[in-house]
Amino acid sequence: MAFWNSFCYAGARGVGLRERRFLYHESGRCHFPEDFPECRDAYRCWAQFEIQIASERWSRRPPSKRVNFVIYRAPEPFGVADWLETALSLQKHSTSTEEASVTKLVIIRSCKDLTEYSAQRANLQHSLSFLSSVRYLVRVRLHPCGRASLDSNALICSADVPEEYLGGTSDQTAAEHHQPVTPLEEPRGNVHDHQPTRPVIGRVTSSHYSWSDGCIRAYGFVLADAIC
Amino acid sequence: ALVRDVTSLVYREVRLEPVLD
Repeated sequence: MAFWNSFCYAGARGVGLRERRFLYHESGRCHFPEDFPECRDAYRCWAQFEIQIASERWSRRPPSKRVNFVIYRAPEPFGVADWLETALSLQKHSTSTEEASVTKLVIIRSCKDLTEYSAQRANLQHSLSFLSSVRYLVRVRLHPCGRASLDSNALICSADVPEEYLGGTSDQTAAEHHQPVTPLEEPRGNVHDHQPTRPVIGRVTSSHYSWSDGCIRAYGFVLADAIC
Repeated sequence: ALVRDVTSLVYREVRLEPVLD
């Protein structure tokens, strides 16, 4: 047993951030913070759920077979201490900001849960109007053609462009008079040149050349409405 | 679906596959 295993039990990382990110990418797991852009609350919720599952799995083992975390003096044995906040900082966070109670986060871990949640959402849509504006993200695996890897934070656009997106939807007077709005071609070389001409449905979070697959492997997040 | 880098104008075609446990 290497001497640094005790440090790993205590929550230290075994490898560097770049190597750990590559390992997580190869194994298909989510990696913080690259895989969760601007979703810190959702990530915290998901990590708490993971910790709960790990602790339940640990408590299901017979007591003689469990790892005794008291001997190893692990403060948070089921999470990693460097990026997960401790119980003390969580209490501080909850007392200082009350935004966490307002926003309700839903964790969906399987296709069955996703269909159940969509059905429940469709039933509640008539009674509760605010639920209709709920947008939830699905982690997707991308299969790009070609050999070049995708940039992180690249835009995922839908392939089929709806008609109202091409015409100006904000132009209400044209919609009243039912006049077809011709899409304007922006001159090249200005700010509008880099605006996407298709509706953006998601973002790429990580992309590497995978040696186990022999091709580019990429992950990202898209809106669930675009998948279903 | 299509993927476009932030700084480029070229779209690349990709296939999406949802990752769920």
